[in-house]
Amino acid sequence: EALFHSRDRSDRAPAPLRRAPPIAGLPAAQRFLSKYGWAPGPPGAGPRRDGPPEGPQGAALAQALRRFQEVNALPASGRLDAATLAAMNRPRCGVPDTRPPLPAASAAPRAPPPPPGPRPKARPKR
Amino acid sequence: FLHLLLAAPPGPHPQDEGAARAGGAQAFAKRTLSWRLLGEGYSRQLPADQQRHVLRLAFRMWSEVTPLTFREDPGPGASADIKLGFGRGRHLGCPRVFDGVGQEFAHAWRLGDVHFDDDEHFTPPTSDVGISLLRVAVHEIGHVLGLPHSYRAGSIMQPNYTPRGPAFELDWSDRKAIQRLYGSCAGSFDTAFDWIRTERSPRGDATARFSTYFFRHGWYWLYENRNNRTRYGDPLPILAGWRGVPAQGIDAFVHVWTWGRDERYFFKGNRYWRYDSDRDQAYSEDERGHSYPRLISEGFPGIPSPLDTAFYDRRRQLIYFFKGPWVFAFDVPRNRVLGSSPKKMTEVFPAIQPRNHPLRSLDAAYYSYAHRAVFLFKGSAYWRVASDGDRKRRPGLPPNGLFPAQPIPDKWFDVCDVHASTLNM
Repeated sequence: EALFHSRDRSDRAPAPLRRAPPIAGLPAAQRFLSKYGWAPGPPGAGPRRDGPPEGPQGAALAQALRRFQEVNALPASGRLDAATLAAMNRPRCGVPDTRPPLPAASAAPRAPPPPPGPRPKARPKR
Repeated sequence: FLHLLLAAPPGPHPQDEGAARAGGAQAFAKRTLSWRLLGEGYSRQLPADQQRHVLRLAFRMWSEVTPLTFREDPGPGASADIKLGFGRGRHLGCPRVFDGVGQEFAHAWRLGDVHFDDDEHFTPPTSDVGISLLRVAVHEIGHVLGLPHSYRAGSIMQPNYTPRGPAFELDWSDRKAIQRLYGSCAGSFDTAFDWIRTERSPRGDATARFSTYFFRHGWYWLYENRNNRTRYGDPLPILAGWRGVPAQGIDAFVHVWTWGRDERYFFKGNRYWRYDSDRDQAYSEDERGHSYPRLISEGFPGIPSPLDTAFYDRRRQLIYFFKGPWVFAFDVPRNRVLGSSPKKMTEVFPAIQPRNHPLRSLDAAYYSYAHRAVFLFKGSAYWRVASDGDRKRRPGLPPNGLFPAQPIPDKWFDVCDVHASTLNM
């Protein structure tokens, strides 16, 4: 309960404002890509203190970044640049964007077909 | 559970496989779905009734373009098909923790639950600051109904929130996407007509405009022919838009429009009303001293009632009244039924393709200025009457021949019911 002492609660202390930690570097970006389906691998509940960061790495990271950049009408460089970080920080829905493509070497059964509707297109260039 | 939320697109209850539709997405099998804003899930930012009003409007917007209707369920949360709630951080027993202000502002699940991050600044539709609760709600309900994210410009299913003006609507592609899962709206009409408005341009010459109306039970739609859809926010209650006519169950509308006459009539049961276009209400008494409503037998001698439907043929200055399998042609200048009437509908409007004919009990008959053709409606099908142009191109066509039946939703889109509890929104 937000603390207050007067009957009309006019002195209620505002609830402490929680802010989403900005996505400012590679580990956070990797988690973002896994969380929203741009790269394979289960998202973790948060950064792990030990061990390698979660999310894609190397070529898989570049590919995931490129796909994300394409649909957000950003230069598809495959590199984590400022514009890509800005796009990742925009307010958004928590449902995944797409299903991750299975890595080619995976022995897992084929991924189900993409979600219904037209394939994601790049936003028309301004 | 986390896998359900994150690894698979959202969707409703596990349904039988038959309900699965395109692309593996699942859809509700029921056509009336219940929803509830959980008692412990109200936002601390907006008044409770405003929150429920916005959610009610969000659900209504989806029912305006699908055969689905949504009703708010005041009962215990567990019984509702779709449960919604606001929360901050760890919330409502959800294993997915909201991240505070910024980034994730809401999420939805296949099982039909929607959560909003109450750290975000949600605002009502009239506000142009903050995050519009209406747009987020429409987006998340889209997920619950089975739609994935889309990056198409203008789609409500874009993952990112893009500040825009307060007014927004489901665009053509969103409508087609949801209709791929649930089909399009079908249904019979009580009547359909084009309403003519004559206006004077600044230079003084008269122009005529028209809008098409569809009536069903106690509500109506205006159909915007140039946009090929119903007006945003329709249907509305008949009483809200037409004063002095019956509140529901209109049988027919006839507009007698000649150089000297401009008379509009609504028919129901054994009586008819004349409508005053200028004052936008039914006459109680017109300039000829006739008081309304008036018996059909008085105003149109020889015409039976109740009617199925009727329409006015401007070229021949005849009103065609339909009842059962019979057609009565009424000569307006002479104010009497043609001697040859009644005739069988199959005789006056013969089938061009054998046995492809409505035969009897039409729902509506309607001359469309947009299509320059007469259409006969029955159930969710229409038959177009061959026009003079058709007969010039195909001389073998019979006069007033009926082309084979076509589905109404293939020509008039998104004439969809909404739940009665949301009709007055």
